[in-house]
Amino acid sequence: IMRLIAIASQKGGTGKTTTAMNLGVCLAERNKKTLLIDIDPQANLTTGLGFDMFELKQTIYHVLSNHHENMPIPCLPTRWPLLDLIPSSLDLASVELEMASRVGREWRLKKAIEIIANQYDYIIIDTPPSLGLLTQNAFMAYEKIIIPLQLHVYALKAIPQLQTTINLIREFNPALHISGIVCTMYDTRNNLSRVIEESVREKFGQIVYTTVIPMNIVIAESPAAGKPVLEYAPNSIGAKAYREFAEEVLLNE
Amino acid sequence: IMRLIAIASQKGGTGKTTTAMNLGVCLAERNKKTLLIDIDPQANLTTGLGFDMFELKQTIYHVLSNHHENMPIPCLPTRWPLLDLIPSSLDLASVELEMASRVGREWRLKKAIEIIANQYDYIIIDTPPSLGLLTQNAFMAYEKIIIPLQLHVYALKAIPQLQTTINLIREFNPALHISGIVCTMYDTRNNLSRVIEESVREKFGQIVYTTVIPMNIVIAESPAAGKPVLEYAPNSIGAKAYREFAEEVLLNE
Ligand SMILES: Nc1ncnc2c1ncn2[C@@H]1O[C@H](COP(=O)(O)OP(=O)(O)OP(=O)(O)O)[C@@H](O)[C@H]1O
Ligand SMILES: Nc1ncnc2c1ncn2[C@@H]1O[C@H](COP(=O)(O)OP(=O)(O)OP(=O)(O)O)[C@@H](O)[C@H]1O
Ligand SMILES: [Mg+2]
Ligand SMILES: [Mg+2]
Repeated sequence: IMRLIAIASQKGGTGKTTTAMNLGVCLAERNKKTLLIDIDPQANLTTGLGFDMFELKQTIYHVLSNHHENMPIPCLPTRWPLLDLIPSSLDLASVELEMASRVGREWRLKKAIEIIANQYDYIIIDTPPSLGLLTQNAFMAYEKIIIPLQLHVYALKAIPQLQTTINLIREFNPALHISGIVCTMYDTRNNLSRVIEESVREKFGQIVYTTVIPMNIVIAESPAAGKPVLEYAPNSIGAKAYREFAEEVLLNE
Repeated sequence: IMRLIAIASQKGGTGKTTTAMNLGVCLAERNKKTLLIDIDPQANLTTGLGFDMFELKQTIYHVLSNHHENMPIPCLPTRWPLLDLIPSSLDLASVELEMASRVGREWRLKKAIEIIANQYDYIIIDTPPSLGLLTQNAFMAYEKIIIPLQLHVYALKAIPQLQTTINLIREFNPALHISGIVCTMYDTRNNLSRVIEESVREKFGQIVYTTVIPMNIVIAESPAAGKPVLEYAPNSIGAKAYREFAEEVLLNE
């Protein structure tokens, strides 16, 4: 069966793109046919994997906007044999306003995924830091949500608002649920990370993954090379943590 | 004369809220009558200053949505005599879609600011991590944009897209310009911060502030106390850096 995982949090900079990218690569390395979709207008997932967004002819923008009803869906091959990407581009920023006035605007992504669903074991989507139309489109089409949680106060405070939005969408997509919260950027040099981690485990219990992604500067360096940390620094503590995390995601099925 | 400063970057987690809050408090401490406006649906500026967003009756949501044409604008007093706040709230998230289909939607904030403009020396606005309608509203009404730049690759890559959006808006608001870029979260323990700082100074020259805000964990702890770092840890390196930064902003007038 095909699994749909959305990586989401409206708080900015919590590790959504980093988590989506490395999870996708890990699943492909474990022989799962995987599709990554980038619906963030910043296109960080697209450039972080080494694609040049100015050279791309077809992107998620064409899939979501009106005039491309019958075009093929651009699932681009990557360096990993079992990993494809539907890239984003800067013109995606205007699609939110274009879509806002169209009927059935929340269902566009869902219709697109239904066409390609049978080709993949996992489809993982990276979302922008907002609860607007693009993220709502993802929530209409998806089942599982993984929330990367930077171990800071504002990121923790963002979870209830995200839960409210999820509950609204469940009226249309009852399968939608939070399948896990992964703590990211754990900084051993101060207490804040420990205090926030304890608080989130107390509040959310079992759905918080055991694996915690540590603060690891090679993760922040890797986008400059257009590579996920798994490729850029495969023996780093960050890469090891993302492999453990992918293992946990696979076990939780 | 009244100065309008928008703190903006579509990259998430670069220090927009932290910069807006501490700049506002510094200006108020230097006897400038200052208004902070929070137009991020996350309402981090509002909660970071200690307000309970569930108790607020009037917020920026009411100012921007249709049916409140003639209501007074909610400029709430804060602990600082010369600092007021127009707070945000969670229902702001829906206003983007509500506004999308209305004519003149980009001008709503500008009209509101014109009503209160003569009461303040500075009006500073914190924007969400997006280039959507709420940020466009701010750009229509504002002149100066300060971009907080986390010293990471994705944050640096975000500047050209932001410049493109600014150039589009200048057709309607020719006064709009980037008045400065402030480097934030400088981490002395690795090279990445130094490399990115050098690259941004090379590319953007004079508009990059001399003051660099260091990584300082008390800044990340301060929202838990509902206080800006200037109040939470006034002698910290983070607080000192924000005071120096405010000095530079005042000198650049
Ligand atoms: N564990 C980590 N250690 C160090 N740096 C990290 C780590 N995880 C992510 N980063 C860096 O922190 C920044 C934020 O991460 P990322 O861009 O993945 O977050 P995001 O939630 O996708 O942001 P946005 O809200 O803008 O989409 C990036 O520059 C990234 O390289
Ligand atoms: N110099 C600093 N040192 C340490 N932590 C910082 C620093 N500046 C900001 N932070 C923390 O990093 C996180 C991101 O900062 P902040 O929320 O101000 O960014 P933002 O750009 O407003 O995010 P968003 O895109 O979600 O609006 C917050 O948890 C904040 O407390
Ligand atoms: Mg991202
Ligand atoms: Mg913010």
